[in-house]
Amino acid sequence: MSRIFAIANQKGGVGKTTTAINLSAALASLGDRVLLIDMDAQGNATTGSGINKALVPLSIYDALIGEAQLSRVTVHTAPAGYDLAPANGDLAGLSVVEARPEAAPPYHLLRDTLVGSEDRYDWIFVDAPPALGLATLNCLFAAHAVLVPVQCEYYALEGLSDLMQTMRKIGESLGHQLPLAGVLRTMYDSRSSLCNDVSEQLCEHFADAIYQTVIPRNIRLAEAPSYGLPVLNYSPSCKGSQAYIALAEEFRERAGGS
Amino acid sequence: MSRIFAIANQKGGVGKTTTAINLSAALASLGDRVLLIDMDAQGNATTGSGINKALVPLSIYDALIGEAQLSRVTVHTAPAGYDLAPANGDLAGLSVVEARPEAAPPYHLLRDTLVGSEDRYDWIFVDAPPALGLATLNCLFAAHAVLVPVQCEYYALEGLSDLMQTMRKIGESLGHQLPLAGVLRTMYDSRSSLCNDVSEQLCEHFADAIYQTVIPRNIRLAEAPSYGLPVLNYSPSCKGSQAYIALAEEFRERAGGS
Ligand SMILES: Nc1ncnc2c1ncn2[C@@H]1O[C@H](COP(=O)(O)OP(=O)(O)OP(=O)(O)O)[C@@H](O)[C@H]1O
Ligand SMILES: Nc1ncnc2c1ncn2[C@@H]1O[C@H](COP(=O)(O)OP(=O)(O)OP(=O)(O)O)[C@@H](O)[C@H]1O
Ligand SMILES: [Mg+2]
Ligand SMILES: [Mg+2]
Repeated sequence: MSRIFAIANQKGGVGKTTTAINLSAALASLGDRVLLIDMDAQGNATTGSGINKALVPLSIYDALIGEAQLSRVTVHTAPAGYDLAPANGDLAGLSVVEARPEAAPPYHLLRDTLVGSEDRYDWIFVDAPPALGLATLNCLFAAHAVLVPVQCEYYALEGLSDLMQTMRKIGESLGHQLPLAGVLRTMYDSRSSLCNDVSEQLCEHFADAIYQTVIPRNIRLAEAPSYGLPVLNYSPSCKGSQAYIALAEEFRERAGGS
Repeated sequence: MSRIFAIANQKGGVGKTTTAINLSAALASLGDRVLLIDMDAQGNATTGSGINKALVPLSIYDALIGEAQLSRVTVHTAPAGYDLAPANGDLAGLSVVEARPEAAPPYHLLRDTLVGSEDRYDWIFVDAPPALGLATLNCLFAAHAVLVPVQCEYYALEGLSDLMQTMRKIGESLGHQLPLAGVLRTMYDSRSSLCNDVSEQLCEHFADAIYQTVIPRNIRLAEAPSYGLPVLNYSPSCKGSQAYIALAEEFRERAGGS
């Protein structure tokens, strides 16, 4: 029975997509079956996985509106080793779906799309866009837990309380709590006192939920997407790869193995 | 007659808010009358300007829905010296406004709000959220031109074509072109070959529109928001301050002075 994790934070540029791709690749390299779903119309998780979003015949949007089965939309990524449900600009059409007031709020589109595909994967990750709009709400309603990447800087810290509040509200409407899988410190620069201060605040505030693994700022992580590769395939021995492999091991331990 | 500039890029974390705050402060320090409008429900431009978003009696949302005049919502920031129309979580309610299909598409709310306030300022800047949703469309429809901050990395480059396409479509529906005020390279690290490569591509592709001023990666720019100050007031002689003052001078020259 796979577990579904939303990778979400409405603050932009905190490492959501980088974490979605590289955690998926690291778990796949450990032998787990992983599905990554790109729920951002920017399609960064798609191109970062080496898939040309302009050429995909079907995207996650087609599955969300019931035009195609998820299994038909999904492609296998190589050498990364995980499956991907790609996104392209069609996904921007999701907000138009919102305009039919007579229908139920379409927050459940992704949850309904995932029914039946859970047995094929150990883990399903969903890369959310930088907003608390309909696409992100779909990610949160479909998830069993939420992994929150946070850059150790002021604005990223400030936005966390909004996200926690939204998660609480979703839990209330679902009738069960939407747990925090963990808070992940990203782009960490130990030479910066700002980074250290914010990190301390995160450890205090999220004591049980914060991952021990910290992702350092590492230029290889920014270079890898231009080759369409996870950092594990682009530069296997760099600090970025090591950190995401360590995260995969900690993630498995916390979630009770695969 | 003030000119209205949207500071927009749907890619997250590229320096939109940092540019909105520090360009406003730099122009104010040169004696220009500046209004900064926060159109992001995250409210980063509000807190980065030293205003507590939880305490403001009125926000830009109240002006957009016609409950208050823009001049009543606006506060003066000190020591920064510009006026600010603050944002808070209420702005997330904008997407609910979308759900009334019988009304005209509410893309014009900001444009209508700004009518009449143009004589009081030399420049009006609008900080957009990281998305191409209703808030950003309001920014683009209200603007005379668009300033696009770009981090010199792969995903930020990839998203530019989507933004240019959206701007073209808006120009068609407005009946006149929505010009690009300029492309601004942010968080620039000259030691990184990725940064240099992307910068070269930007210079080639946006030859006339790219600003000569480049904003370097500078930790003071990330520290200043935690003190609620523009970098010019937090660390006046740092590279970040020098860069934004140089940008203000180049910006004025291009836009034909104040
Ligand atoms: N640890 C890191 N070290 C260096 N660069 C990084 C790191 N993590 C991410 N990056 C780079 O920083 C930028 C932002 O990361 P990314 O796009 O993954 O964030 P995001 O939260 O998904 O952004 P968005 O809000 O737009 O979806 C990208 O250019 C990425 O390559
Ligand atoms: N030149 C710079 N050097 C160092 N840090 C910077 C620089 N510019 C911005 N930052 C920091 O990088 C982070 C992202 O910048 P900022 O929040 O301004 O981007 P944004 O595009 O407004 O993000 P969002 O998409 O969430 O609105 C912030 O923590 C900011 O303090
Ligand atoms: Mg992303
Ligand atoms: Mg911003």
